[in-house]
Amino acid sequence: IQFTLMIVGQSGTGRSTFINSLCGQQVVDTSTTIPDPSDSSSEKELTLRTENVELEDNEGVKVSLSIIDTPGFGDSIDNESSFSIIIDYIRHQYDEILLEESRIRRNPRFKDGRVHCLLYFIVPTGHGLREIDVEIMKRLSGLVNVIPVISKADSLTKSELTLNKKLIMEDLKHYNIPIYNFPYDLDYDDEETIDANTALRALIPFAVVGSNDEITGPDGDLIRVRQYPWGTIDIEDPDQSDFITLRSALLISHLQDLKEHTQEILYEKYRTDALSD
Amino acid sequence: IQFTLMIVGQSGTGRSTFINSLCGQQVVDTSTTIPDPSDSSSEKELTLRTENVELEDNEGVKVSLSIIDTPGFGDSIDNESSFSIIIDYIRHQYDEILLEESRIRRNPRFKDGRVHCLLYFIVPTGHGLREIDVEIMKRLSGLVNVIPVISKADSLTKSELTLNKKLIMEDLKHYNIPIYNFPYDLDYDDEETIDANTALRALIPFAVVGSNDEITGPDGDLIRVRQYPWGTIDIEDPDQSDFITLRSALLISHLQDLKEHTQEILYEKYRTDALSD
Ligand SMILES: Nc1nc2c(ncn2[C@@H]2O[C@H](COP(=O)(O)OP(=O)(O)O)[C@@H](O)[C@H]2O)c(=O)[nH]1
Ligand SMILES: Nc1nc2c(ncn2[C@@H]2O[C@H](COP(=O)(O)OP(=O)(O)O)[C@@H](O)[C@H]2O)c(=O)[nH]1
Repeated sequence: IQFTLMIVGQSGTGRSTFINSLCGQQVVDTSTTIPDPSDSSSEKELTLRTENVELEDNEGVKVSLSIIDTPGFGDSIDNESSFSIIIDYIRHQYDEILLEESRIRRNPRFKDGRVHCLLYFIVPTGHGLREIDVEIMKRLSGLVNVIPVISKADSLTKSELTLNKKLIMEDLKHYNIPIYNFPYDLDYDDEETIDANTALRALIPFAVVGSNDEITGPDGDLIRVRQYPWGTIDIEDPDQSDFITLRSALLISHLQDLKEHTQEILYEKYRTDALSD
Repeated sequence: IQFTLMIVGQSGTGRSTFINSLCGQQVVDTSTTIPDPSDSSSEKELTLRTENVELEDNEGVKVSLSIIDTPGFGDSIDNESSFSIIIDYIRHQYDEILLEESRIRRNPRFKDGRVHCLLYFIVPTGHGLREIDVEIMKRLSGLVNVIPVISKADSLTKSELTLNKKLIMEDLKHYNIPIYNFPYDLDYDDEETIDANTALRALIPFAVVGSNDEITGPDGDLIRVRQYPWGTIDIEDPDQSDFITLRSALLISHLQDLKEHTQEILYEKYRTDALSD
């Protein structure tokens, strides 16, 4: 199964660490994630970076994951051009499909590059969304499944975390920004699906903690942790971070739904708009 | 004694919490620090906010502190206008002095609003300075004493903190950004001053942790702490944050030097440039 995930967020918010934690291996070397500001000629454009990883879950299901990272997003004084690079990339993948569909002879080796899900990493400010967050999410949400994520959740106390989640959701409603909210149908879906999706919806924005450091846990397994002088956090502990829940929603339970939503709703809408122009 | 401190940094980096911790009282209500993005008409300009606080240290020395905060700095897509609002404010204070100096009859109630020190709050990215940090510090450093500060230092492990400090200092050198570095003169200053200033210089950028929550400490005093499920941090513990060291440098040991440096070097340079134009 193929799945394409895009990760957008300001540099230093922990995107590469999250990618390594998601894949359980060193996919991105975190020291290389920032374009050297010394060539800060104004031509310094955002360059998207793609990694392809083969994952296998406990039941032997293979997922071929493409991850598109945005090193340096939001670091400049004027971020307008970074916005368009990201949006153009997503549109370009739709255009490729449009082109392929209209060809008489199909290309057997055509790769579908459509982005099935975009994680937007929010820097928790304690005051909800910043203007730059509102703008980019507004422009993305009609094109791709957007799931907001609070980065470095270990820098928030329990009460700050509750406050941040509440304020972010209020802002998303206030600005009418549609996000992927684990949709279900009360008439069709069974009780179990409705419960699972309601629980996931209540976690949005997912608060994640990532780490590249591993220690041997109490039962002998390797666990990823962040170690502070005042205490240690296990990033896979569901009480301390939504990381494990988000990972299994993306790669197992909702992988199909995210793909279908992209292909049947978002792409079709794009196609109708493009063809009727 | 009067002292004017300006605090610049992206919203949500903990500026208001730092102000409250510095003054040991609730000076700024942290829930009001962000301009409501809903009036995000493009005219939304950065508005500087000034607070005046009377402080008294253990030896009865009174300091009348003016603190200028910049709510919403760096949150927009294009931050150019925020930059100029901050720079214009600092220049305006110098212009007022210039005007006052040239008046025949002095105004007895004239208030000197020159900014003696500017703390620049850096969001730790693990990769050194972002382009927006480099730009604003470049433009500020000839005008005012700039001291870089790493905000929310409790989100960094010991090794990340060392790495962030090293990378930020390398970037400051690489871009030739002069900061206030606790100057001393090997010929004039005594051993004690040289040692104290060398130690302070080695701490730059100061890593601070702030908090609005207080609990009763082991010896019955009230201490400001951040409480996580995995551990508690005392913000005044010098092993865990440079907050106490920075506070005493600003309000006690280097208050005079910062004022003199502003009046005798930075203002004089501004005056020579302005009059020779
Ligand atoms: N406190 C905290 N720091 C993190 C977390 N994830 C990453 N970091 C640190 O944040 C810095 C930047 O991480 P990186 O993954 O390179 O961010 P990127 O620039 O967004 O790709 C590094 O010092 C990481 O160790 C997290 O969940 N919590
Ligand atoms: N982890 C951590 N969080 C902090 C610290 N200082 C403030 N905060 C939190 O950061 C959020 C924003 O703080 P605030 O002072 O309002 O930031 P401002 O917008 O820059 O003025 C609040 O939720 C604070 O509780 C700190 O030192 N460490």
